[in-house]
Amino acid sequence: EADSEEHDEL
Amino acid sequence: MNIFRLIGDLSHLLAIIILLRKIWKSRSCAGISGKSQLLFAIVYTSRYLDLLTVYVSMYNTLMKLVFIAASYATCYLIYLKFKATYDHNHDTFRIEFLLVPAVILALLINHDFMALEILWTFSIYLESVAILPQLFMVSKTGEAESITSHYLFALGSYRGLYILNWIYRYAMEDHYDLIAIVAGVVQTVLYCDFFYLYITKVLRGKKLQLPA
Repeated sequence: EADSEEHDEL
Repeated sequence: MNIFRLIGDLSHLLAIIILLRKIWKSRSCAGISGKSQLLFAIVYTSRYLDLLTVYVSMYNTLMKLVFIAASYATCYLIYLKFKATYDHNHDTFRIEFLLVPAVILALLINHDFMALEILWTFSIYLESVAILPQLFMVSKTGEAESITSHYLFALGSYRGLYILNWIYRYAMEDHYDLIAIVAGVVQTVLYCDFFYLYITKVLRGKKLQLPA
């Protein structure tokens, strides 16, 4: 599952 | 960072440069939807607010700043500097039909009910449909200049390449983000009809012209 703390994509 | 993401980002950057250059060189924004560009400015502003809270990398920060600055510059050229050339009679898509559902959806379906996270989610949903005013304008006028077609192709390719990035990340890093994936697929699908016309017409030297 994605970590909602960080979005490393643009 | 993987190759699909890098090429996707570069394609996105290329699209922005093509558009800015076209408007600047021709001193005209004819055929360009100001509404789509306004939506993109809203998209980047709401998504990249995390510039203030988290640091991912130099690349990430720089690209975000470029995307925000370029989207504002594009809006400035369309709505102020070359306002006289803006084709507003053909730019009649009602953007509230995109904005309101994106807000509601972001409030309902998100990873975390927190301000920044909801703004990020809203930007993902809005981005997936932000090109609709531009596609609507092309279908209304029945044609697009070749350079506008190149812009749309580069912009459409970017999320298409991101789909490959998401497949790669799922396979290699076991990382996935359903919100971004579903919205990204929707976004790419919206371009399919255009991709078909681009490949069958524009790449063969013809103008993108829709059948009457």
